Amino acid sequence: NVEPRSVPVFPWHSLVPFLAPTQSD
Amino acid sequence: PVSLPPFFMRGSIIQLADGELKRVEDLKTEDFIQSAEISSELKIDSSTVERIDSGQTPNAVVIQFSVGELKAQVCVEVLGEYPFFVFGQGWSSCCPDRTTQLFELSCAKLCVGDVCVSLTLRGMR
Repeated sequence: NVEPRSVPVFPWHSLVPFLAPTQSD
Repeated sequence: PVSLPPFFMRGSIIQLADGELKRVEDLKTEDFIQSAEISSELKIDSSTVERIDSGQTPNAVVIQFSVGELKAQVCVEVLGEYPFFVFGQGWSSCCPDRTTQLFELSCAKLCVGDVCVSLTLRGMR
């Protein structure tokens, strides 16, 4: 028996560095 | 050794904010912009590369960014092969040959002056 392999799906924002919060007023 | 995230591997499936699935190598600047527009928490900021220096460990680089309209100075230390997405250009890293070798991801050389896609929180006070 071959178990189906699930393909991981990554959210778009995981590819983008989170750099600094914008300090708005 | 520092591990690199798996999602930069060529063929990785990325889900955009509207649910659309794309391969990491097929992502365009508009995909990030449109996903951020939908997001209630995150917004796209542009981060300009100001300096690139050697890091504390072999293969590491310290990249200084100027982030957003406020030009906040932020330094990150990453492996040279870590890819960043440059507006209008696509994936770029300090060691594009290594990035291509490791991830099979086509990559340009990240240079001072490049403007990278980055995220900030919306409505941060």
